[in-house]
Amino acid sequence: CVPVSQVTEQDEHDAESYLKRFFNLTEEKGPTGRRGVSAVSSKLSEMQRFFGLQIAGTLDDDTMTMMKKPRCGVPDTNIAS
Amino acid sequence: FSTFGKNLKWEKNSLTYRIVNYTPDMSAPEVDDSVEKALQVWAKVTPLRFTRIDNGTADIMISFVPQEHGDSYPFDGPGVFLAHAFPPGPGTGGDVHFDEDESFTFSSNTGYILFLVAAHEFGHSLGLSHSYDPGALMYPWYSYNNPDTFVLPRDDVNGIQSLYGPNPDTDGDIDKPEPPTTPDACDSTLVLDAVATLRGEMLFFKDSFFWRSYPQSNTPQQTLITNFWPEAPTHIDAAYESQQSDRVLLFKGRRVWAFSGYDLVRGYPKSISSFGLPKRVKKINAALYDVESAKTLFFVGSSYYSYDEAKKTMDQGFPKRVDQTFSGLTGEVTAAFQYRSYTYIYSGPYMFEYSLSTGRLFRLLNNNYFLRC
Repeated sequence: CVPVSQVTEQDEHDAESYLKRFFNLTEEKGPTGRRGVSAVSSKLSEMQRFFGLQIAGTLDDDTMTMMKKPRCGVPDTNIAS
Repeated sequence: FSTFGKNLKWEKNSLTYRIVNYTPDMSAPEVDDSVEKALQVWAKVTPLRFTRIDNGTADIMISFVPQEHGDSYPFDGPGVFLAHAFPPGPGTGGDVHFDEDESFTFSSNTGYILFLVAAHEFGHSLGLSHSYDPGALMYPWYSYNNPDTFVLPRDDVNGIQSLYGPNPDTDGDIDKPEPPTTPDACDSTLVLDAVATLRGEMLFFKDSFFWRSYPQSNTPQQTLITNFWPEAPTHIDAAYESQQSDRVLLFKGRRVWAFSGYDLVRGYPKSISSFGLPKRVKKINAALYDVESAKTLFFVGSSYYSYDEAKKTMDQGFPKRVDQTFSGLTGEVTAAFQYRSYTYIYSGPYMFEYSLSTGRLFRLLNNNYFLRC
């Protein structure tokens, strides 16, 4: 069976920083979205879609590995503003 | 491709640039040359022209800076961010900052090739945002490319020409190199290089790319092979998952690479003769692992061999003719794999669905049947 992912608190913190930097994740205010999908989850899905990963909306080993890959520092969401 | 919207582009075709400081990683002439070549990548396909100045303020100011450097987008030390750039405009518009804490190089494999990073960042300086195309220069991740043979991919050419148009001096020039394109899963003429399973997923290889098809998701996701396996070859001949050893094996020419997860297994690449294939075999066309018998079939031209994964030896009585076992399969095998007890053999743009135990052909399908077009 696939090894159980070891997502640590540090991983979650790093992932939030990554999503803020590159996918325009903003601080969550008030109740999460109508469907209870948190902003982090929907931004994770956006990142997973962008990078051809399994779109699960949750942090998995693949996604954490991809967040550590060397890249350009310009955000991936449209940043016209 | 994507642009920054609001038509963020330069309203002139002659732009100035200035290298404000240098990195100790490379000689000054190497930095000068890398920057100049990176700008020429874009000049070649547009009316844009670049002039270097060494004093005052240029349209594109280029500097090497660490950590927090005054633009509220701090770098992260040796790590993920290599550089960033600003869209066209006054002031910091168009400027490029390289993370001084990263290791840049002129052409070697150790460190990030400055030419490649710069060419990407200048794409931003001219108005391009990131591309979804994993083969594009404007894809966010760094991936190694030989700077001496680099040709701007089609996606990037389309992007920059949507802003500035083609290069009037060479447009229509027949002997300029054709921009590489990224394989399209829905191209009906697609002939896959190889197909394999990986822990329940399916991997479809073509040129430098592969598509990953997850059981739960609708669309397969395309990425560069080297994004997952930096040491892997591209344009491979064959691939299979050895469920015996929980490895994916990639074949190209006389060599085979074995990966466990993301890691190249120690001792690989090896020669394909290490399986016991005859020395005269120069390459294999396809490979498939049969779960029921724990045998791996290697397809070579119009024949195939059987390899016992448990005993690690070739089975006696082979090679056999492919059409002896697989009825109706007269063309060369290009890829093969097994999925949910069915055996799929690709020959050109078609995929044959068999039961391996009976040799019975069930369906003749298109190459992109699993790519869900």
